[in-house]
Amino acid sequence: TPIQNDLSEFYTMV
Amino acid sequence: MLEARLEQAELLKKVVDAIKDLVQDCNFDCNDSGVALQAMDNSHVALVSMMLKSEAFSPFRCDRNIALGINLSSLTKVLRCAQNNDILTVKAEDAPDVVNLMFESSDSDRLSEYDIKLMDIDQEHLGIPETEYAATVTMPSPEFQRICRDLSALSESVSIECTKEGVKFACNGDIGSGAVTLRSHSDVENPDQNIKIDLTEPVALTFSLKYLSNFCKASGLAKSVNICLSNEVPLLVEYGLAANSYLRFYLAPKIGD
Repeated sequence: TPIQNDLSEFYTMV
Repeated sequence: MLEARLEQAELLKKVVDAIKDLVQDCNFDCNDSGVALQAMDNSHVALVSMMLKSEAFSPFRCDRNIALGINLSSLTKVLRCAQNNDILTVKAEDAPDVVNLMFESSDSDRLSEYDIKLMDIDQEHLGIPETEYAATVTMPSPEFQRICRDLSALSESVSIECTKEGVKFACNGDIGSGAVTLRSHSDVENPDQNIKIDLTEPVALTFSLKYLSNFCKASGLAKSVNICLSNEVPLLVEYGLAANSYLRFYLAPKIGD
């Protein structure tokens, strides 16, 4: 099953 | 202080309806450019980004930055008290404990007022850079909703593949598999039915249908939807609203098999 990624892996916190 | 008047309560009712199952407590960030909201779902997989520009309101007044921390289920309860055609005015002081919502009937003398208690919400904010997506599909929002619903019956996830041939939504499940392919299509009589595929390079990504179906709850807000994809970055599903405003959803892609 594919794993759903966490958005914070793509965008940084501001 | 904040004072923002919407000609029709329907807009806010529909926006809140579209996002309330994804995010629960949100800051509505108000400043002189309008009202913005950014919130991630609990699992940090999806993100909602809303912008209602000041031009969407008439009049709009906001002297300084105000964050209205609101529980969306509370807001839903109050917005249910408004008719779609009511004029909606949102008011708050500079350091408010409550937000005041006033509904005025356009064709009678009814005036309703509600206060919602505000919450302190310490929200994580993501910086989302302006992205040139490899593929942007513009299609009728009901069509996208139907595809997500149909494929959900077979599988939990969908692969979206954009090539110069078109866009293919495909899924594989226990009972079998399914695929819907759309090609660019231009209907002069019914431009709402147009399908446009802007492609700079082929893209193939896999997403959870549960989240996509959730985003489709915004279908009533816009006749068409933009689906923006690049390999290995989150998907953007965008519903354009009047006055350059928008409701956007971001979804992290699924990786690995």
